[in-house]
Amino acid sequence: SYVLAIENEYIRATFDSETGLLMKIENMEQNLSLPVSQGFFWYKASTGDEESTQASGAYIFRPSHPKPLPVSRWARIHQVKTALVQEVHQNFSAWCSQVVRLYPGQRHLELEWTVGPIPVRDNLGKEVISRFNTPMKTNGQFYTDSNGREILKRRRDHRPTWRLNQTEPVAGNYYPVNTRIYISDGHMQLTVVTDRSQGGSSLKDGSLELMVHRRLLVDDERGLAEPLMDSGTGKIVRGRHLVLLSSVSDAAQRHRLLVEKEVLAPQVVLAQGDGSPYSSR
Amino acid sequence: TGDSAPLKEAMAVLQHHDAITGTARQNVVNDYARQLAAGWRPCEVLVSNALAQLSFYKQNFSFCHELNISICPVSQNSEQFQVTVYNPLGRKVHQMVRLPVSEGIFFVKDPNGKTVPSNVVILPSSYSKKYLCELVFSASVPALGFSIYSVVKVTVHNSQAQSLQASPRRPR
Repeated sequence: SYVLAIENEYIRATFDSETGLLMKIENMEQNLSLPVSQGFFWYKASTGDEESTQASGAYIFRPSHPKPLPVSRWARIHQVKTALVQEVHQNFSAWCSQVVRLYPGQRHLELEWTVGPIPVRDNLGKEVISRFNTPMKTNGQFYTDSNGREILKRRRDHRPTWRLNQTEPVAGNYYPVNTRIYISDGHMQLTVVTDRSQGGSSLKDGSLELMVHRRLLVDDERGLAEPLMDSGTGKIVRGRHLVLLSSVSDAAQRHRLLVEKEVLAPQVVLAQGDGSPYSSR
Repeated sequence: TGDSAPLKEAMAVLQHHDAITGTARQNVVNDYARQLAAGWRPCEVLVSNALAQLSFYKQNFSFCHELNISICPVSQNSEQFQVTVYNPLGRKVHQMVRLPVSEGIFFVKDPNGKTVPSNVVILPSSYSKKYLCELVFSASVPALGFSIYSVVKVTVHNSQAQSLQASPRRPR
């Protein structure tokens, strides 16, 4: 048993060598350390139950159980270390893998996930999430953005303008995440920046999750008349989560600049050879 | 002739929640994809024309749509190529560029002709048992501008590739 870590001048990410899962993130610049366990889980999609016939579908997210199942409790890992990049490749299953990456000078950890094709031979619709568990005391609160602009405070099982009777413990606490979601204990903040709009929540104190892919077998009867089922073998989805750990006072500046760079990312164009001089005249 | 109007129109159609959340029927999803692809083609010509005008060099520009899954025919098959990095932000950025390449040693030069540190990283492929090679280097791009980096693969025949043939051009 040994400790596996990738680090640059600002961040260190430590992995459990037994399970291959992320175990701890440290911000060495601000002397912050947070045990973080991250993995992939899936919610079994409801096809209707005694309480309601409503099935999970394209419009509706309705898991049949509040507790998701792990895709795998461990990951096969492969480490790459060069002067310009350090990566840990995690293989959770035949349809779920991730690369945890760190470049020099970077203040965030990059998690590039690849999920799919989601298997449905067991006749179960699946809604796959990436979940971060930490010991942070977040008091039932988390934050999501509204179209990359205003950050809104979300409180579990609560609505600010009416008395809520929560009937869906998971879906009723899911909110749109356009660019970022974060949790904080008043001292430090864990922010996850997304590369696309996703659904996200914090269902337990210190926990944060984002839905990355879904494949369903039953129509939710909201007018579409088709289940959310890819034709053929199913879609493979690849995306990135950028994870920032920082002090609360410093977090806003960091995630704002990072989101700007993610949304308006540099564009790469290639050309062979030297070309010929060009004048607009 | 380049034209961004078809892409603008496709993007306007794709603002509908069906396109964003996946609440469309399969045949509608297929049509969304068709509209996007058809809109992107004349837009690539527009971008190529703009880059030619700004850099004073006409090139056959290639847009690698599958870079996220390490597929780019130009970087994988060429001994020598140029990488233009455009920054739409109003501040200077440093971006790590990753390009799939064939096995070998590469020299990367910045717009001022200086060699920049680069690595070829050998990675396990998610799709097959084969390994992938990716060239990694850091690009510096000015605000609302672009930088052109030159890449040359060093082979036995051009081991003197230190004197790169590709002429670097200053960032604009």
